[in-house]
Amino acid sequence: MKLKSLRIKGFKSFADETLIHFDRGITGIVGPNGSGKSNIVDAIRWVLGEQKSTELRLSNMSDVLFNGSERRKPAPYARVTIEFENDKGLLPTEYQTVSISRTLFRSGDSEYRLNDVRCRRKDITDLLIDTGIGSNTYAIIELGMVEEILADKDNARRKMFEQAA
Amino acid sequence: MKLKSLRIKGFKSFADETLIHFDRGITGIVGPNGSGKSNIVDAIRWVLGEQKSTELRLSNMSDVLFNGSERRKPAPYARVTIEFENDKGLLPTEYQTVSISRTLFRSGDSEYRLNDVRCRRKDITDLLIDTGIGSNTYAIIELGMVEEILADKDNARRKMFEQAA
Amino acid sequence: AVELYMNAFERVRANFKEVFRRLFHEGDDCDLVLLHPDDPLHSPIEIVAKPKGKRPRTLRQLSGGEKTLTAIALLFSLYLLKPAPFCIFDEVDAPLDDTNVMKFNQIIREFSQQSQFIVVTHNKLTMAEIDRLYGVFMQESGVSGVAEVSFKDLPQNIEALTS
Amino acid sequence: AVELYMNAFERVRANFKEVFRRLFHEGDDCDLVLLHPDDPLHSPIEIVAKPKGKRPRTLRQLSGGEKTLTAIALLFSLYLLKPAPFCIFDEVDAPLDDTNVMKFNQIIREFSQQSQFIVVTHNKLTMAEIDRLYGVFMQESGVSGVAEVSFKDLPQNIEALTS
Ligand SMILES: Nc1ncnc2c1ncn2[C@@H]1O[C@H](COP(=O)(O)OP(=O)(O)OP(=O)(O)O)[C@@H](O)[C@H]1O
Ligand SMILES: Nc1ncnc2c1ncn2[C@@H]1O[C@H](COP(=O)(O)OP(=O)(O)OP(=O)(O)O)[C@@H](O)[C@H]1O
Ligand SMILES: [Mg+2]
Ligand SMILES: [Mg+2]
Repeated sequence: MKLKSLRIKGFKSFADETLIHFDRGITGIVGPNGSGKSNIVDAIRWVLGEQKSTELRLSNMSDVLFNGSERRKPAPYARVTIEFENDKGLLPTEYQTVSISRTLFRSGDSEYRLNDVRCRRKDITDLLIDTGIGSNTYAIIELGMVEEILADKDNARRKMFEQAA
Repeated sequence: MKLKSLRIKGFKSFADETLIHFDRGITGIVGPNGSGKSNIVDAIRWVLGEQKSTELRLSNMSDVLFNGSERRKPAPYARVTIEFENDKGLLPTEYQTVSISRTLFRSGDSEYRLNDVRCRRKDITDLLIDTGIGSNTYAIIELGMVEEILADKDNARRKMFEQAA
Repeated sequence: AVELYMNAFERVRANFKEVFRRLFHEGDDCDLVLLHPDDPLHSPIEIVAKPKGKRPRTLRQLSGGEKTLTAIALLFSLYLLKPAPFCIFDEVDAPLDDTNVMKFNQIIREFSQQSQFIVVTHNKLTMAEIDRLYGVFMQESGVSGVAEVSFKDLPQNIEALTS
Repeated sequence: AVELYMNAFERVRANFKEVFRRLFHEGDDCDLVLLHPDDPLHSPIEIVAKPKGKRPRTLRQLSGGEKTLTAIALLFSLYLLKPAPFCIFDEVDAPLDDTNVMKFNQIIREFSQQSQFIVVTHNKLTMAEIDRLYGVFMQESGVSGVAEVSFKDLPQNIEALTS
């Protein structure tokens, strides 16, 4: 299962539509402090179903929408779309390319789409269940997670082992 | 008040007597992971009176003694001596050069010395009180302290303001 | 359930010994220990490092960089049990010295056959190992932008992107 | 007592605005706010960043490097109130990008007239700013050693020291 592309619009500091392509191998994300690198990582977590606002460094989930600046009005919605190639048939669907999309409107309404067809959040989490990349896995390793292993708060290590088992 | 030199023996990974000179300006400490850089910082904290073993990354204060390796026996004591030039008369003593020494023996006995004369720990903390460098000041800034400011656990920021006031 | 967990635990433990030795040195050893072996499903897990020639020490007694490297070894050991299609590292190399950054990148290079890796970094040595590099920049309007960049042009690019 | 504290608080706040502007950019502003102004001696202190052209944000909403830089600004603001004879920084520059590392070093250089600075670092840009450099190394016997080194010989020295 290969990550193909990521499209971000209205999500945190990415007010304008941004498209990133992923190839085989190692993709690097570089840039100055505060440029938006960790926001890209947050976008991937979010579209894969992350529900904990703390994991996304937010006080409220609504903080995920671009909240405006002197020159730009706040965004009306935040949308992230991630595209996978189902090359190993890991995803239980006949599609070769699978796109998952999540939108949060300023009203608080949410929208999930699978290959551009509206669905429930559960449909997405069900799809991802055996792939090892739902939210809450050790696939996304930030320095904070290294801290988690080191601190072992609430037996964090044991939880990681359970997930792997 | 100028830092002049630091002598470390038997303290953590510094089994052998080690001498570091400080000039005016900026002194840098570099080296690979695990070489002993933070141990030098700990030695400075310790000789200036640090009593909290957690601030020194220890389970017990006795862990401060070099605990031996395959080729080297554990050290019988840990001793750190720091030397200051009393150039601004900040230290309430007529001495031009002041040396503070702290020793911890494996038996648990402690020894403090001021210009090589035995004294009580209180004599040292009293001497340092108005200098702004006793243990527990913001003079020693490790990345962990940056974390403390950021986390603001137990109103850590307020405490720092109090100290500065 | 206990059997399933213990099976996984033993496999991760074996991986851990191997990855740890690669990230540290040949003669170094380590261990994963259940604090309550009679109650594996709820037992906390202790991480022990046994560097060559030195006394065994728990994670807490290691240096900043050694802790990070050990945690990375554990994360990869879990990964090897059940490789995720992609892994994201956000500035994990920050506390590592040059030698350890290279080791970290070598191990990523090896696993990149099997999974995609996304690495956020400020480290030049890591940047040199990247296959496809994206530069992120913040514009005056408070809006982030992204552009694909090549490593050899990077210094000028970063200047251009952020001015 | 309240008066003494408030006097210090206002001075630190003024310093903070100045240092913050230097570490960030000219148009950026910030603030220190007492959450309970009626009870200053026990009140928690909120740190607010107001980057030019963007909405004010609390510390928690900043990026990793921005948080570190802001905390450094606050530490220097406290320092300016009552300069300690020496300051020690242990790998504080790890999350900073090159530009911010340079700014951090510039501000240290300025204050180094008044106090001695001891900087532990892995960062090459920081190393270039050091007046006197000590290389620390771990020997096979598990014993640390220290040797004075010069920056231009550094790569070879580190190799020699650690082999
Ligand atoms: N909802 C939002 N609207 C607008 N800007 C936001 C929003 N949420 C976060 N930001 C801003 O995005 C910026 C970039 O954040 P990010 O954490 O991605 O930086 P970074 O590139 O990871 O930096 P560092 O190298 O310091 O870790 C921050 O300045 C933050 O204030
Ligand atoms: N009492 C002791 N006896 C012997 N060795 C010790 C003792 N206490 C700590 N050490 C060892 O000292 C080593 C160096 O620790 P230190 O934290 O100073 O490294 P460092 O140079 O700061 O590394 P990093 O760059 O990773 O932060 C560690 O491997 C640690 O296990
Ligand atoms: Mg970041
Ligand atoms: Mg250290």
